[in-house]
Amino acid sequence: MNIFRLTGDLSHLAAIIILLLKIWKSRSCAGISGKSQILFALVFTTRYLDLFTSFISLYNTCMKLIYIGCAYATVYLIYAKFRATYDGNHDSFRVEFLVVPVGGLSVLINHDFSPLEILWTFSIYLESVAILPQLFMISKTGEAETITTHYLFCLGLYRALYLFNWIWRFYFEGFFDMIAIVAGVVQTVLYCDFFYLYVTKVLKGKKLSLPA
Amino acid sequence: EYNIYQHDEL
Repeated sequence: MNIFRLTGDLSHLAAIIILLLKIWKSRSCAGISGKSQILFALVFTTRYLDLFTSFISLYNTCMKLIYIGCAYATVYLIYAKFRATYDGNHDSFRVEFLVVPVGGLSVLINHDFSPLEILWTFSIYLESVAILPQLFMISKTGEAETITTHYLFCLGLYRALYLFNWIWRFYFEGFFDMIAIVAGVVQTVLYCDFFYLYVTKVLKGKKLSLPA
Repeated sequence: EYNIYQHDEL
């Protein structure tokens, strides 16, 4: 555990909590892509199956349970409790274009051809692109609530911090996981355009809106 | 030694 890994995990946790609180407090999931949230629930489910097979640490187990629990709670709020506020017309990204290629790739390129390992690989690849329905939705509506941009910033920051964590681990522990690193770079790059808008607009007190 | 199959990250 190094400082980048810890702050990355906390940033990820902050993102998840911000989104849950935003929906809960405003009693609305307007502007949130339910499809992205279903993909994240799928990511955590397929990645954390090792909860049943190996124990790493109390921290590890607790965080996994919190992430999974929050992911399903978010999906429940969007598709059940506050379904009337869900903006399905703008959430029109075709997720099969992500899930099918990612599934194929995880079967082809993995560390070990075993069910659990393929599912872990699937989750890593899927996580890297799971935010696309949300970004697509924002590009379609041309704007995002400020609280939603804070969520996205924390979520993007988390993987960027993991990149530094992997550099740290490579130098000080000789550890590297090529699948996680390549997918992590892709994931971080997808946020770059958003990071730019966040810094130039939201941090200066303006609402995030895209030119028509 | 690290076991690549034991994923200790989240």
